[in-house]
Amino acid sequence: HCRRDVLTNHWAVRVPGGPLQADRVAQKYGYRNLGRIGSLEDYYHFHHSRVVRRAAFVFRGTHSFIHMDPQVQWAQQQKVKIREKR
Amino acid sequence: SIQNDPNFNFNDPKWSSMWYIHCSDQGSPCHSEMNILGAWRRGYTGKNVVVTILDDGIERNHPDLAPNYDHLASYDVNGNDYDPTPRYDFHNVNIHGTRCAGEVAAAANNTHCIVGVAFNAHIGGIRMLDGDVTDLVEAKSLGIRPDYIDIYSSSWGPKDDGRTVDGPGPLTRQAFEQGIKKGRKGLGSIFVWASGNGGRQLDHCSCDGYTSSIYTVSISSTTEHGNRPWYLEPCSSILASTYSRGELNDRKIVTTDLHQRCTDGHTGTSVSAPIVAGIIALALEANLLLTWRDVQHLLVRTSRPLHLKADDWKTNGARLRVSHLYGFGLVDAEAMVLEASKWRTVPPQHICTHKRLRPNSYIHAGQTLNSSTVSSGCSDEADREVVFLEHVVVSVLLTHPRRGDLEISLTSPSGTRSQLLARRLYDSSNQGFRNWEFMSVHFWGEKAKGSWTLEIRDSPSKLRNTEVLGNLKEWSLTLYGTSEDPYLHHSTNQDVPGPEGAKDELDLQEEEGEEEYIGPCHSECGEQGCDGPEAEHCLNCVHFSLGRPNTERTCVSHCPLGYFGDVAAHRCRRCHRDCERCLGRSEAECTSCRRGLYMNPLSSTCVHTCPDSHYGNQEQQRCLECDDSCRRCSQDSDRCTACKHGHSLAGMTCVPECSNGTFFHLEEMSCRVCHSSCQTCTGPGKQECIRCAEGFLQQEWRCVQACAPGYYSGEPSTGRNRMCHRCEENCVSCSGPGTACLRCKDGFSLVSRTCVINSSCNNADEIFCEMVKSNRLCEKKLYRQFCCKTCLMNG
Repeated sequence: HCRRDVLTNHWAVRVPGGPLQADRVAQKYGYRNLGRIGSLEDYYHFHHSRVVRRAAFVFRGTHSFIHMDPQVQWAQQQKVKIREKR
Repeated sequence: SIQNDPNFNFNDPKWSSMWYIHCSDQGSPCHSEMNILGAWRRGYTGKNVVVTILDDGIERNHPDLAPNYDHLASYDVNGNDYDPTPRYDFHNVNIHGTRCAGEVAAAANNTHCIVGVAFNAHIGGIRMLDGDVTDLVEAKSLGIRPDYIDIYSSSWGPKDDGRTVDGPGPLTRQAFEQGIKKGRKGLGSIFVWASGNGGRQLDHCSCDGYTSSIYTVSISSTTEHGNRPWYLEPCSSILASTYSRGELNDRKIVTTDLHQRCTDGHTGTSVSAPIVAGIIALALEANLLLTWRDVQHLLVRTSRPLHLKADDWKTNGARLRVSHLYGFGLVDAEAMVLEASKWRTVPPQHICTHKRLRPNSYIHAGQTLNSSTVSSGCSDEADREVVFLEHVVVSVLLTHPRRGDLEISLTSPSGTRSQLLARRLYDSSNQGFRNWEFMSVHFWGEKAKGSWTLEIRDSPSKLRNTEVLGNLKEWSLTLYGTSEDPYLHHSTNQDVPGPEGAKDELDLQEEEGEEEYIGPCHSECGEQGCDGPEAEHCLNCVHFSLGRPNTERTCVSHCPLGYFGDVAAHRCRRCHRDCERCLGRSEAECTSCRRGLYMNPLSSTCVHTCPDSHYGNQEQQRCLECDDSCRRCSQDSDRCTACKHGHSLAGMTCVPECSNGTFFHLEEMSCRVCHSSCQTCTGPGKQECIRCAEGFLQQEWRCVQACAPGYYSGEPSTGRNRMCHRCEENCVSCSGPGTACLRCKDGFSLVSRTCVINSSCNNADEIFCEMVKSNRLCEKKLYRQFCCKTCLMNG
C-alpha cells in the first residue's frame, strides 16, 4: 500500500516584507503569486505554469533556485493529500 | 418528546419528514431529543451568525440556500475566485457541500424543500475539495475571513480505510492555531469536524489528525434507534453526536441537493457535523462572546447519553458520562442556548507539557507494555498550572512491524481509562508512529495531578515474525485545562429553568404548605416530631441527620459514603475529601478511599500515587507492595517499571545487573559472556554490542578492528567508541567527512575532492555556469550532477 508522493506545481513560500516583495520574488523565478495563504503572515501561494501539474519526481530547473534565494525564509513544493468526503 | 408545535409548522414539503427536529408522525415514537425546536421556541434561529462549509462548493442559487447565502463567507480555492458554485458534471460528484449547507441554514417556510437547524444564519461555501488538496489548500481554506466567519464546518478527511494515519501539515496546523488565537476578533474560530466513516474498515478516528486535534469539534453519529451506524469509527476525541442515518429501516435525513432539488440520500458523519455547526450557531446567537473553548465546554456539559447504545459508557472522575462511540452523547440545542445565554467565559487555557519520557522498551507480542509518569499539573508554574483538565494529548514515537496490531490506552490519576487507539486489522504498515499525537476528551473536568499510565498492547492478528519486536522509544503527555474551576460561577444543568409557570406553581405549593401537619412522622424522626410525613420533615432524628441544618436536612439510619456518623451529635459529618468511608474527619481516619485514590499503608492516608515499592491496586483501592527487586511497579507486584540498585529492567522484570563483558540471559536467568568485540552488549552476537571492546571501532551496528572500504575513522563523542563513518555518496575511499574523497566509483570523476558524474551538458552556457558557480551548487549534494563537470571544464 505504499504510495508515491505526487508533487504539484504549487509552492508555499515564506517571504517577509509584504506582498510586493513576494511578487518580486515570484517574478524572479517565473512564478505567479496567487496571494497570501489564509491568514498566515508572510506565507504566499506561488504557482509555476511551466512545471508539470502532477509529477512523481522533483523537476529541477531555474525555478528551483527559489529555495536558495536569501529573501525566501522557507519554500515547499506542495504534495497532493488524499482527502475523502464523509 | 415534543408534540408538533403550531408556531413552527412550516410549509416546506419535507418538513414533515424531519423527524429529528419535531414529532409530526403521531404513529411513531418521537426523537426530538436534540431539542432543536426548543431552542427555536426560545427565539434562537442563528440570526447574525456566519457559517461556512469547506467542501466541493455550494449551489448558491438553490432556493433554500439563496436567502441566507453570504458571498463574504464564500471563496473558491480551487478556481481562485469568489464563486463557490460546484462544478456540474454528468455523475454529480460535487453534491456534498450543497447537502451539508442545507443541514445548517436552509431557509424556512419557502415551500421549497427543508428547514435548516439555524434557518436564519448566514451560509457560505469554500470550494476546496474539487482539485488537488494540499497543505496549502487546506490552510488557505481554514483561514478565509476569520474575523467574519464564525463557524467552519468540514466533513472530510484522510482515507477512512483502516490503514491510513494522516493529519494536518505544517501550514494547516498554523492555520488552526491562528484561527483559535485570532479568529472572531480573538474569541477563536470554531472548527466543526465530521469524525470518520471507516466503521466497516475497522478504522479508528485517532488516526485522523484533523478530528483528533484539540482545535476541532469532532462529531459522531447515531441511528434513529440509538444504535451504532455501520460507518461509525470510535475514538477518544469525539465530543458529541447527532442523529444520522445508518440502519436499513431507519428514517432518513433530508436536505438540499444539486440542481435545486431535495434529497433523502445524505448519510454518514457529514450529516452530523453540519447539524452541530447549526446548533453552535444557535448558541452563538444566544451569546456572541463565547470563545472556542466555551463552545467545547458547552457541548461537554449539555450533551447526554440518553438511549444511545454502547458497551463502553463510563463515568469519569468528574462524573461526566462518556463513550468512544458518541463522546458525551447526543447534542441538546435547547440546553446549549440556555447555558450559552448565561455563560461566563471559562478561565484561560493553561498547557502543562511534560518532559519526553524515553523508556526505549520493547513491546512483546501478546503482552502489554506499561509506562507511567507522575504529573504535578505544573503546580509550580502559575501560568502553566492545570488543575481541571480539558484535552489530554499523548505524543508517541514507536516502531513496530505491524502497526494495526497495537492497542494504546491512557489511564488518568482518577482511574479513568481511555482507549487512544484500537486494533486496526487492515493496517499492515511497519512505519509505527512517529511522534503521532493521540487526543482524549474523556478526562474532561478531572484533576490533573497524579500518576498517568500509558499502556500499549501488541496482539498479533496475522501470522508475523513475533521475534521482531516493537519499541516504545518516546512518549510525552500534554495536559490542557485551567488552574481554576471553570464552572465556579456557573449554575448546574439542573438549574436550567423549566417551562415558564413551573416556578409559580412551586411557590404556590410552599405557601399552601404553611398549615400545621398532624399525620404520622417518618420512623427516623426523633421525639420532637415532624411537620410532614417524609424523613426530610423531621424536627430531630433517631439516628443521624444528613445535610445542612434548616434547609436540606433529612434523617437517615446510616450515613452515606463520604460521611461518618457522629453519634454524640446525631449527625452525619463529611469525611476528608479523599475518603470514601472514614471514622473521623481527619485525613488519617479514612477506612477506604474515593475512586482514583489508593490507601497508603505507610501513612494510612488516601493518595493519588503510591510510594516507592508500591503500586495502586484498582480492585482493593490500596497500595500493595511490589516484588523485592522492583523500585516501582504498575498494576501488579511483578510488573516492574523501575528497579532497585543492582538490578535493571528487562521487559517488566528486574534482573541483576551484569558486569562489563557480560549480559543477562533471560531464559537461563544468568549473566553470559558478550562477543569478544563488545565491551557491553544486549546478547551474544557481534551485532548486539552496546559499546565496543578496547581497540575496536563501531561501524554501523558492529564492532570492527579497522574501517571497511567506503568508511573513514571519525573522532568519538565524549564517552563513546571511535566510529567508522560512511564516505560521501559515490566515493569508494575517503579521508574524512564531506568533500574529502580520494577515489570515486566507476562512472564518476574526482573534481575538487568530490565525485561528479562523467557526463557533459550541452546547455550549460556561460550565464548558466556563472549561476552554478555563484550559488556554489557543486558543493551541494543535491545539485552535484547539475552540469558541474561541464562548467568546471569551461573554467
